[in-house]
Amino acid sequence: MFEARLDSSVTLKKVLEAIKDLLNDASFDCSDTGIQLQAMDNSHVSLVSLTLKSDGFDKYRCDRNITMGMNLASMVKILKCANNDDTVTIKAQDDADTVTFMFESKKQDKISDYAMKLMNLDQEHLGIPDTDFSCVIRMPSIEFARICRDLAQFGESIGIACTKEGVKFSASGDIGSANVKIAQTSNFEKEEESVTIEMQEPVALTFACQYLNSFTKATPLSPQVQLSMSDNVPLVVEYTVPELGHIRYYLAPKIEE
Amino acid sequence: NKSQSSIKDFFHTK
Repeated sequence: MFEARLDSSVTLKKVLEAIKDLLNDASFDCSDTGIQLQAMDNSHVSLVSLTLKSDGFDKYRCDRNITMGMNLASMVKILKCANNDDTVTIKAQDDADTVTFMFESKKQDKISDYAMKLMNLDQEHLGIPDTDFSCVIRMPSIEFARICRDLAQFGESIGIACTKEGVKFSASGDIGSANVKIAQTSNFEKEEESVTIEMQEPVALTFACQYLNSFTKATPLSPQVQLSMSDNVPLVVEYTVPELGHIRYYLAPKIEE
Repeated sequence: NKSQSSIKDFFHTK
């Protein structure tokens, strides 16, 4: 028996919004420590890794490890049937071929349940090596989303160059070029608005705009985003899922031919 | 000119 409950469905809605552009289907691996999802996008350029810890749920029970293959568009349809403040309970029997989403209104005057067929997905699991990153940048997630959106107008790629002084995002194309420099903030009173840079060595890498913009669909989850970079390895873009865990996106860099 | 690499160039199948 698997059962996981969240007091408000809005968190699950936001998590789905954050992954549905990149993935059509995904396997949710459930164990007593929580729910894990790891999947590449169709083009194998990026990888999504989602961790939702069992102790972050309002109720969590997982008697046996189960993997639930779900179509994310179908899951979105079902979650649309829930009000943001409805309690959501995800339930599945061991060896079940369906998963049930139960929504309960706060006043307990409306209870609905939706069963969704599970899929057998043959997904590859990749081993992600531990990396000591040369640069780790923390900045407001809204600012990062704004920069990715703005620079996408200029070209298909965004250069991210990090030094002690700050981070420079740049793009160029037919209409011209764009540069946005973000400096480390000295005001630490408002942590959510701060920009911090931990740098061992300067790094400059180039990434596809399209993927960065897909990652920013996670912005509503967290006021801050963390970007981790080293030469010639994938960029890691991490958002916290409050009280539950995190979502990490790995993006392969563009490299010299 | 830069070309897009694949995530599988960096992370290997378990």
